[in-house]
Amino acid sequence: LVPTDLKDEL
Amino acid sequence: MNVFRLAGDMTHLLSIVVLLLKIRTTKSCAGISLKTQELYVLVFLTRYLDLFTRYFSVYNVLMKLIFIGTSVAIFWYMRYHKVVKQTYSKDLDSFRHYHLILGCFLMALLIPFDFSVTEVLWTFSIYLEAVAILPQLVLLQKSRNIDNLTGNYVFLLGAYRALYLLNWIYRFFTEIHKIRWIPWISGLVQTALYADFFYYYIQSWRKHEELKLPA
Repeated sequence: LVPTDLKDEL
Repeated sequence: MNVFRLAGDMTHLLSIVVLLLKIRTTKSCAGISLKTQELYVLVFLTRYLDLFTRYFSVYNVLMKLIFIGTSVAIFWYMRYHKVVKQTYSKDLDSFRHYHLILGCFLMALLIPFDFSVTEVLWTFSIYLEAVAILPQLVLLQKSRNIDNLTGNYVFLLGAYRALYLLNWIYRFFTEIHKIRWIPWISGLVQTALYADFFYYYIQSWRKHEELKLPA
């Protein structure tokens, strides 16, 4: 659902 | 992880170290906006809810915990430490930060990354981080002299987001190939808010003069 590429940032 | 991202994270971390160093060694938080610090606590708490739901790496978890812990510590020093709290520039810290919280929350409800509680809160944290520096910038503008540590703190905070912009450009071409409107536009706004400050910071550095922002 939510692409992980976006959420590995702080 | 690319070099821009790492440099951005390290700059962010360094800004916090500089602020804590100022508070702990000089026992003073003069020139620092408690309102901006409160906004950062809110930013980190709402963004890092995924600590409970998703695992990326040891680095990721550690940094998130450090950002939450240090922002709460700074808030605690300014609000409750019996020596430090007396140095708080309360009268100059007059920005109505509740308006920012409300505005960003409404924005996040209207334009969320996704329609779920955690995604709305994540989007809220991105919007709020973009404008969280405003009370601090207003306070600096009202301050007659800005000490070196405070100036460096704000400079490092701005540099962090500028480096993230480079990180996004790099990631766009090397791995993601997708447009990410919410963080990009917010990040651009966030970096742009520092433009004026950067200009006077660099000028004061070149002329070896004290940093002062025109009213």
